[in-house]
Amino acid sequence: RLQERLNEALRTLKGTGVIKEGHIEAAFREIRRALLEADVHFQVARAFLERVREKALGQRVFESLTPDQHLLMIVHEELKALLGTEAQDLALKGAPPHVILLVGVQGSGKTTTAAKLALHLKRKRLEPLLATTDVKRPAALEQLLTLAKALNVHVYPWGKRPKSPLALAEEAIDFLRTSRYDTLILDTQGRLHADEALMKELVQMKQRIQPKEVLLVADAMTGQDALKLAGTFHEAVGLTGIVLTKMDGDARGGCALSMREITGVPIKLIGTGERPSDLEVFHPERMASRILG
Amino acid sequence: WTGKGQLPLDWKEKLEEALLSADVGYRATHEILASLGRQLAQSAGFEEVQAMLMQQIVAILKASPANTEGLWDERQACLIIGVNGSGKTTTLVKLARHIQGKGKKVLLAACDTFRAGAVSQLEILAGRAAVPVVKGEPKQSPSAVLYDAIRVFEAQGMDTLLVDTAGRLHTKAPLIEELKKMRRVAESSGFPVRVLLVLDATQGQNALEQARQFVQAVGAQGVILTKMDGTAKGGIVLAIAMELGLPVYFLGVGEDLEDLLLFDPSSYAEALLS
Ligand SMILES: Nc1nc2c(ncn2[C@@H]2O[C@H](COP(=O)(O)OP(=O)(O)OP(=O)(O)O)[C@@H](O)[C@H]2O)c(=O)[nH]1
Ligand SMILES: Nc1nc2c(ncn2[C@@H]2O[C@H](COP(=O)(O)OP(=O)(O)OP(=O)(O)O)[C@@H](O)[C@H]2O)c(=O)[nH]1
Ligand SMILES: [Mg+2]
Ligand SMILES: [Mg+2]
Repeated sequence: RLQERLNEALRTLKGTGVIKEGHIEAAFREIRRALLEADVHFQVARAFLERVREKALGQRVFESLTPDQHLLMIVHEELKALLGTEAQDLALKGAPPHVILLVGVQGSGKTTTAAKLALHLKRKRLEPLLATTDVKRPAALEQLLTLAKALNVHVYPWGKRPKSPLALAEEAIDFLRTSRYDTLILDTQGRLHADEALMKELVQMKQRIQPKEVLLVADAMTGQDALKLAGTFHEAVGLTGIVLTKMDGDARGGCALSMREITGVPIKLIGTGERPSDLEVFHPERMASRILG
Repeated sequence: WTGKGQLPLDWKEKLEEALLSADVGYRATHEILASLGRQLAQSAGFEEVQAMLMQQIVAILKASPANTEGLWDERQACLIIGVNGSGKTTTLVKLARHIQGKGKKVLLAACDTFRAGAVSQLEILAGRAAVPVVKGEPKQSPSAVLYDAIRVFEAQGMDTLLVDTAGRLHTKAPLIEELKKMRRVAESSGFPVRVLLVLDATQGQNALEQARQFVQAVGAQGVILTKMDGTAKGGIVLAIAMELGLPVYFLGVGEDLEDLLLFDPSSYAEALLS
């Protein structure tokens, strides 16, 4: 574990008051290794280490009796500072109706998260409506209908004639405005951030539906690609939050750091399983410990 | 720096970044670079070093050869496994189409009896490839559906049985037990049982742990790496080859049924370093 590795690297420094460059570098190499093994993007890791180094030298960590503990403390502080100092739930401010738009790459967990959000809102005494614009994936509507039925949540019906995703989105909004529902959770087709046409469609969709929340639903196991992924989605549609799914696995989740760094957007919720109730508010300090392993 | 001639002082850093950013992982990257460093001649230029690195990557991938040609010669049952959302169902039908193209009779078993819309999704995709599907009754267990599918497989004299399974995290013991049970049911048919692990190229180091756990639980012949049509490089397959000797058989490069490529180590290595 990182704590032990730092202890090892700085063992000979302790209590001697003698700072050897080699020891300091060894310690930073261990921190870098921990971050990279946790899937933090290598550029984000580099920038992060610079900040830690500055703080560590400024606080004269390497002159302390327990430099390893001090250094680890600074790493933790910096991680929490980056991940956000406090938990942040959805911000559905202002008068209803509200629209929550879910976006992300294929298989990240959007449809499942849509159902989870519906339950989450119901528990807050809100009246959510679900809808999907995914006309591509086979049985996408059936998947959402099945999930919604178990929760007693209504899904905006597609009707007989095949429509485009944009038309469906507009229809759902029009329906929302004259309905008794206060929130629309809109699920979309998975798309590669590299797919220009689909990213353009997303921009148009956002313009037409004016969502209060645009949530990137991202897989906690995502690797280095997380930086480009989050950056591209954010640049295109302006994210208001991130939902990190499959956190019930053992992925360290360093992608959270990369995505936060490049977008500045908070991770609001995490998916912790396949059931509708498996949605929790994101806790930065827990994530920091998880990333460091 | 320039490509030819004297090695830039930071050549190792540059190569390390290229490998790390491709999700090769810290340990595998450093093993590769250490080995590269040992082989370097005094006079090597950067272009030469890059070429050597590429050769090394190809060698790692070829060390566990993917006998993709003869894969489907025998009558067999093949389980398609992997974590949630990795692309199993889509890949399975792509594979069915590929095998049918070789003149084999393929049967699909819809053994994801858990997820909403899973069976319908498979049926619609299978319909597009004109591949028959055996699905169970509601509430039937995956093993029971598999058992029925094996019956049909035998009765109809089919060549290849491809089994769709529910996505599962390797950390969930009861789900791993379910997979082991499915393997036993498949083996009881008397046909050889193969297992293909579907990995999403956008995953990081956790894919290596997935491979370790799934191989330990039910074994695997090889990997299918999906979503390679994005910007992710799937470099974790190097670490998987080095540690587990597991080869990559196919690449998934899109959502349509033709989007399945035979894995080629050289073009893969080239793309990884580009
Ligand atoms: N273990 C676990 N599985 C999850 C979680 N969230 C979603 N899943 C599973 O991940 C798989 C993919 O989920 P979907 O909701 O279909 O993903 P999607 O983003 O809508 O997929 P596309 O629409 O094809 O892009 C399913 O098997 C889900 O049950 C989670 O938090 N934990
Ligand atoms: N771009 C791209 N998308 C893919 C590829 N393979 C699968 N997908 C998409 O990824 C999403 C998930 O695919 P599925 O086949 O449902 O994945 P799965 O592993 O069966 O999911 P679960 O059964 O829920 O665990 C779908 O939207 C697919 O269209 C690929 O090679 N490239
Ligand atoms: Mg979906
Ligand atoms: Mg599936």
